[in-house]
Amino acid sequence: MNIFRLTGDLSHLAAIIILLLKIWKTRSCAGISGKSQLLFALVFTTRYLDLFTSFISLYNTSMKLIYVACSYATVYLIYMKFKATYDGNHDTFRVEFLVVPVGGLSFLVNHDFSPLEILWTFSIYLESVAILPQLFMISKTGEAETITTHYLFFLGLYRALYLINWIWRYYFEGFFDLIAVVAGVVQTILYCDFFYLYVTKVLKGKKLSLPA
Amino acid sequence: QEATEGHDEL
Repeated sequence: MNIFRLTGDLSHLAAIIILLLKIWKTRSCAGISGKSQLLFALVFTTRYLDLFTSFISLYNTSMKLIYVACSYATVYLIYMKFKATYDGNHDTFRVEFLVVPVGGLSFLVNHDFSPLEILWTFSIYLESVAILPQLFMISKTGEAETITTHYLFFLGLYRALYLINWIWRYYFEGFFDLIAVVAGVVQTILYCDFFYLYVTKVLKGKKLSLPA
Repeated sequence: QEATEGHDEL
């Protein structure tokens, strides 16, 4: 465990908590893509099945449980408790265009052709693109609440920190996981446009709105 | 890295 990995995990946790608190405090999930949140719940579910088969550390197990629980809580708030505020008309990304190719790819390109490993690979690939419905929604409405941009910033920062963690681990531990690295690079690239807007607009106190 | 050993990252 190096500092980049730890701050990456904490950044991920911060993103998840920010989103939950935003929805809970405002009693509204306006501007949030339920589809992205469903995909993240699927990502955590398929990745953390190893909770049943292997124990790595107390830290590892507790973080996994927290991520899974929070992602299900978020989906519950969006689709059940605050369903009336869910902006389904703008959440129109076709998730089958992500899930089907990602599912196929995880069968073709994986470390080991076993059920658990294929599901892990599926979750890694799916996570890299799971934010697309949310970004699509923002591009459609042309704006995002500031708190939503903080959520996206920490979510993007997490994978960027993991990239540095992988460089670190390659040099100091000889660890290299091509699947995770390639997917992590793709995932981080998807946030670059958003990072630019976040730094140039949100951090200067302006609301994130896109030109019409 | 042996895949069967599991993944230590989140």
